[in-house]
Amino acid sequence: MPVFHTKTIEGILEPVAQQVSRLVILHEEAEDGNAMPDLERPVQAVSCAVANLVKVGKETINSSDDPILKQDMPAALYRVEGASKLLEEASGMLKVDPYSGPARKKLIEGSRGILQGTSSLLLCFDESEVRKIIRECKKVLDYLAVAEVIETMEDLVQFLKDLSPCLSKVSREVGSREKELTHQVHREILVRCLDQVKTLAPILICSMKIFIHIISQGGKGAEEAAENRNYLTSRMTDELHEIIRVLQLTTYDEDEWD
Amino acid sequence: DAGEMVRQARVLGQATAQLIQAIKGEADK
Repeated sequence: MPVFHTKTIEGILEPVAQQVSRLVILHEEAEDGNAMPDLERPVQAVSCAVANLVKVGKETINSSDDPILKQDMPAALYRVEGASKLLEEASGMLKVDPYSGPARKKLIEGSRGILQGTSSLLLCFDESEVRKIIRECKKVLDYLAVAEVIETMEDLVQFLKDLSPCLSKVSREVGSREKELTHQVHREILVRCLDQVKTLAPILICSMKIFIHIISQGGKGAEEAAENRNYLTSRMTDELHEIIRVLQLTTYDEDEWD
Repeated sequence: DAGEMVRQARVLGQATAQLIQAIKGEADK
């Protein structure tokens, strides 16, 4: 079962996670320790990568309008920086004593810290991207909420002009998000719900037209037409709520799904 | 730029994996 919930994060962290776990096992087995090689260059490469990542992270924090990201991301950056320092210290200690046990522990702690810090950073960033998609979903929900007050064709035309771009954006963003996910069940739900929304949208517009036509003619059946329109609106609303719910899932629990 | 963070994280992931490879290489012996 996938540990990381998006392909991008998985592609970055899975290789590192495997390396770190093997490193821990090797060093638990070889506690007497062999001489460590000179790690200055690879540690420097990590430090340089950390510096670049922290720079981008700070720029992201400064330019973001997401308060949760602004609150959570600094801690992840701090974690990665701290881990990098551990690696630098370990490298320095090993230059003096290639058999140093404390240096070895710092190496492992530092490697783990890089993995966990980067993971927190990417998750924090990913959750922020998800919140952007959810904002678009909520715009559609807001429009659906006013469907019942549309009583003229002019209003319906305006309603359609407002709703269409939002619906297209939701369709596009949820569609690409679905392809990013690693949990198959979550992907299937998003596909199903999105298909439902796309299917229901034109039917809803038709039902609104019928309602407007009936009331404009003063004919019978306005109540049934309104009920039909409201039913379609609530169906679409339910599907969008399910999309919002699944978008926020980062883990997959078989029991829960069964 | 959303992609830049992912790019830099990927570079860090690779650098870390290479560091561990250097450590492990010695430990494997």
